[in-house]
Amino acid sequence: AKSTDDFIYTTYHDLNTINSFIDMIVAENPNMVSKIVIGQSYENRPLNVLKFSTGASRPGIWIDTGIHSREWVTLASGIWFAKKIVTDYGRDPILTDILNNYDIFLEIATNPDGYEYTHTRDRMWRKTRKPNPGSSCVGVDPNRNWDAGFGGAGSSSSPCSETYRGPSAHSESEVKAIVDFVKSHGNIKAFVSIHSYSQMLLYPYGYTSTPAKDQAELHEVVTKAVSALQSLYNTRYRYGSIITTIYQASGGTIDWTYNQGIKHSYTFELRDTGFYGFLLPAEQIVPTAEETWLALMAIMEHTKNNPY
Amino acid sequence: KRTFEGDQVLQITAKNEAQISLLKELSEQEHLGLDFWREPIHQSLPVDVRVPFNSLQAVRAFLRYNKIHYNVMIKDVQDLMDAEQRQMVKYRTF
Repeated sequence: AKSTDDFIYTTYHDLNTINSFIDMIVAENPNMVSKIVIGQSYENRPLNVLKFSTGASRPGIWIDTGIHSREWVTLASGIWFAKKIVTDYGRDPILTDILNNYDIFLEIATNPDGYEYTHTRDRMWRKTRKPNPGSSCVGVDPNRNWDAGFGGAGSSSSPCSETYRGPSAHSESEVKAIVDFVKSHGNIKAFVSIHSYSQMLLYPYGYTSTPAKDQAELHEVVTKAVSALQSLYNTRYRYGSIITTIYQASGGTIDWTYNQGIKHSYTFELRDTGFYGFLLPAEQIVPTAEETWLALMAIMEHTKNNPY
Repeated sequence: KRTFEGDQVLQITAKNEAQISLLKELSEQEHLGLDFWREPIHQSLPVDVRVPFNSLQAVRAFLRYNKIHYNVMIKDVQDLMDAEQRQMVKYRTF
């Protein structure tokens, strides 16, 4: 594509095309969009984060997609979100007000090695691609590798398991890069990690049944966000804490971010509506992104209107 | 490149916790090569599992024997992947 206007949002793209899109949207919006490389993947691919900013020293909102590489609709939605932000700034009063007060950080390909592998070798790959010493099985589940209940029930110690936690917390460079970024930034106020599939909007905790201290507010926010999401195509979502809505999962991303003091820590599980699973047809990319955006806007607007 | 000809995704509906336990036991049979897209957690949540072609007969027999209801969500995983690839190539050509 010559520009993000004629980029095709209704199909899946490989990693090179995604990185070209990232460079294009930066070049087209020099006063608002920049690219930060927060680290390298195991196979030395850059971990690219788009920064949307209209002023200096602002608090931040983080959104990541693609941490599980076979969840293609999440990366495709992330691309659509990026274009939506630059298109709506100055047009949509709510988004404009959000961006006049907060920076938005968007990491589209959070597990680039795994994503490239799904395009070239195994469409069903989920984990990172780092070899595990002493095992023939490769990769760690990057959503079990965080220092939050790390090693507890709800993750596996077997390198061959899809939920292998890794040798130690933050052992995966893809995870450590985000950890370091969040700590160095020091003023992230909302953190949203986007997965697929099963149509859920979740908040901490996953590793313990102890309710989060802000549970009441988090539940109010997800209720609002799901209502906004469902208003578009009536895609039914479940919502609540991870451990009560799905299962115990230890070492998860948003448990760690919440324990860092980022109150608005949420995980999405985007659609499938029950027919395709991870192989969601490309014609559902835009409807999925559109409905998810309404929920993201509800979360970002609440964060802006209720500073802490 | 790994291919998935004949693999199917079964959508399983457990009617009680005993059936969830049976499904968890099934998930531990590594020789079957099952890939749980949605894990057996509790009876209110559906279970989706990709079953390699060679394990289909055994898994279907297990489900029938234990009267665990399922339907076929994806008849041939490779067909869907091929369609996905065709769609991407079409746009790339365009």
